[in-house]
Amino acid sequence: MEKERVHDEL
Amino acid sequence: MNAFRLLADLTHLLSIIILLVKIRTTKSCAGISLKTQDLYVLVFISRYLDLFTRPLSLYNTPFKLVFLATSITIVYYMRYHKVVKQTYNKDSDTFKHYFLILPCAVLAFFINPKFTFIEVLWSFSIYLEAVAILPQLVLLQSSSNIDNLTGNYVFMLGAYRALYLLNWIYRFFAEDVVRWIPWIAGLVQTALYADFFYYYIKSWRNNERLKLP
Repeated sequence: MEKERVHDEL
Repeated sequence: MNAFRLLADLTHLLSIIILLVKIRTTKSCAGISLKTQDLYVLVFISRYLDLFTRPLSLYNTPFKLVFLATSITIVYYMRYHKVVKQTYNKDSDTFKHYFLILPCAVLAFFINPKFTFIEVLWSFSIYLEAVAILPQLVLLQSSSNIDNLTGNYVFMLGAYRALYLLNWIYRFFAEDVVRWIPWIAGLVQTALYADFFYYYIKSWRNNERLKLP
């Protein structure tokens, strides 16, 4: 579903 | 990090500061929906659980702590502050916001980046934030006169996610980042503000009182 797991946004 | 993202986060922070200033200086929360504020506390708590699990970031961590602290403070003021709680329009804040929570939870259960506790809650917070403004917009429609600070607060709140959309467009082309969940939720969220934006800008240009039909 999403390329990257880390949520680097608020 | 890009200018759209920075401007978006600062706009979000500004919206919360405007609301806090309104409540503290006027000692009134008239025109503010407590239900929307409750939903925002839920959004921030379910989104920022990674404060404890992921490495701290010089930029994100302070923002997360400020958003959590301010949203909880606002709800505290509106519920328990002896003067402020009298000014809450309890009888007009009628939106059944609990009906928003379950569908977002179910959606997060099925549509999430990864089926883990953190990721499902993160998705839940993204979906919930998209609809959290509804009680506030409904309350504004029933308010006879909307004070400037309240109007500015809602405008900034809508503008911040619109700026995030620009940030995502930039990141898609510059960093090849694809994020379907926040993209679609962010579009829905900004679309919900469409008519408010229209009447807000119209009242601002005609220099007249903001009034929603």
